[in-house]
Amino acid sequence: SKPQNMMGGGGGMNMMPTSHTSMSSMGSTGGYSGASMMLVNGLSANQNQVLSLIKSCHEPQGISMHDLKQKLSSMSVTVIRQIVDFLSNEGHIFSTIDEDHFRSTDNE
Amino acid sequence: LDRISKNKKAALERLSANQTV
Repeated sequence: SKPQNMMGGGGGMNMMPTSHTSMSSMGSTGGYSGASMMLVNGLSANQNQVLSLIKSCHEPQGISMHDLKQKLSSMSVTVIRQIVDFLSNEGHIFSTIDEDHFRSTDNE
Repeated sequence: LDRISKNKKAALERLSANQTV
């Protein structure tokens, strides 16, 4: 018998063709902005969670790794760091005063 | 805090580069 190991894999391709509400009130970097809570932006649930947390922080220096850890107690530091790296690479977020503080690019 | 705006600019460039699909 083979173990059915079907975990991981980017997590869920939820194509929900509902809500075409384009909330493009601001930040039009290339016509594709926002889409925060949806998986249409190619992010996993975890990644979206981290991203929306970072978006929800409006401090000039952004949210700290410490805060992320506290608010995402279900995720390990390693996972958070990976997600943060990924989001940063994708350009969704960027580090501010140091490598432990992050802000979102689309929360003008 | 020049670093912030610099990083932001770079991030925005990455973002738009990633979204030109």
